[in-house]
Amino acid sequence: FTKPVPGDETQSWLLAERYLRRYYRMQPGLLGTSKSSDVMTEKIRAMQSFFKLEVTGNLDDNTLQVMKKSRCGVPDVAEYN
Amino acid sequence: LFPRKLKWQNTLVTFRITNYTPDLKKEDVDKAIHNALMTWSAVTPLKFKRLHEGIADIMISFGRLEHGDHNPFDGPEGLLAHAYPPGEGLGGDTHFDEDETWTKDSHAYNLFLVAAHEFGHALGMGHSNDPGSLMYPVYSYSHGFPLSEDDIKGIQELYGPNPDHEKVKPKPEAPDKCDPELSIDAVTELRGEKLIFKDRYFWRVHPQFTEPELTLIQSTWPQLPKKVNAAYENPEKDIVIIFSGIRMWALNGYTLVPGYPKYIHRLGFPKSVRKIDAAVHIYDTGKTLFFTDEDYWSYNEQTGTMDPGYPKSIMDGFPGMQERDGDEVDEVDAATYKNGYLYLYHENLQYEYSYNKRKVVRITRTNDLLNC
Repeated sequence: FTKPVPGDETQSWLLAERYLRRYYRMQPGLLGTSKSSDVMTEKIRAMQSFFKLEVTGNLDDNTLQVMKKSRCGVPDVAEYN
Repeated sequence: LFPRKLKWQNTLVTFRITNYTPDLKKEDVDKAIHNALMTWSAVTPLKFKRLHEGIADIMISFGRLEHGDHNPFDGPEGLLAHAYPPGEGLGGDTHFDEDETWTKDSHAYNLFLVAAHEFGHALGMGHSNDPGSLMYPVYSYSHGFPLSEDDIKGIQELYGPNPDHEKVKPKPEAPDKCDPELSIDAVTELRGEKLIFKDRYFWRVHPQFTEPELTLIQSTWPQLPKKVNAAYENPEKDIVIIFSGIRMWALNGYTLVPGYPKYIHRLGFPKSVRKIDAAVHIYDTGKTLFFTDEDYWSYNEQTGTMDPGYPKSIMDGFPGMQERDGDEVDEVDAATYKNGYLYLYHENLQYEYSYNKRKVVRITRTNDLLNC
């Protein structure tokens, strides 16, 4: 099982949301019949797959660590408009 | 690459530096930008021409927060810079976050390295997921020629090779953990995690995760050399010793212990020993085994001295280590110990030596370590 998200959980989720919107094209708000949490899980999985992390869809410690690192602003997924 | 493999149709690409950061002298910015562009022209037919006015293909600027392209920066840290793929207007333009501290060394953010990365985008490259590539999205500092083979493959896919270039030495691609021929340089425990070193990289294997995490050695420890020969953990002292050539470093957790590196000869090796091939601490006995060429040594951690009667021959000490063709294995790449078993690694094979039976009892592949 994965370790629970440490520290302020809300802040971590907000950081992850911002990160996934910017670099993984996660759309804000609801998308038809998809729950926003499902969308976020999918995007976390995409990010974990890109960075060769354990693909769980969960916002674990390792995933958050990568999200906090300084990086380039170009998205990691296709179609950069 | 970007969708539709966007690229400049002309191999002569113009650039213009529209403003400067106060963090560096103008000439240092010019030099960083120039060298970053030369990095790509070294491996392609691309040539770059500087314009001092008007519209260039690659317009370079420093800005902060919302800086005119509706892709705002975010203040210090986080997002460092961005660039647009080849095209008209904004295409090719490269922006650096002025809220960062730009440097020409390893402190804060090295402008040359970030610029070289961004120009990769400006020329048509996307991100790489090889942590050793320049086009990996996360910043890390490195010395030497910044492109890896992965970067060169990418850019030459768009523009072809440079027929005139002098020999460049690209960094090798990241190792594949499931390569059946995988050999490793060193392995050690670190507070319950296993670190496996190969070339410029290491894998972290955490007991709670099945997927090992691959990282560049120098992005975690910039002071360590690019390649590691051997490593071991002394859990009683809570340190990991890393060996490269005739030097050794000590880690306390992930922090380098001050006062290192030191020479390996302090451990009692003769000056003729120029590198350690493998090292492993046997916690049951308090001894550490070192492997050099065809020999192994036993070091008493408590007294800080080599045990008498060493070195001894690896072949004599660990019978049963044979290659596929039946030849005896007389050298070791890496070693670990657990519960009465010594695991010795040679090329792509792992030899499980039983202290009880005093022989090798099992042979598996090295990448078993990586859950492959």
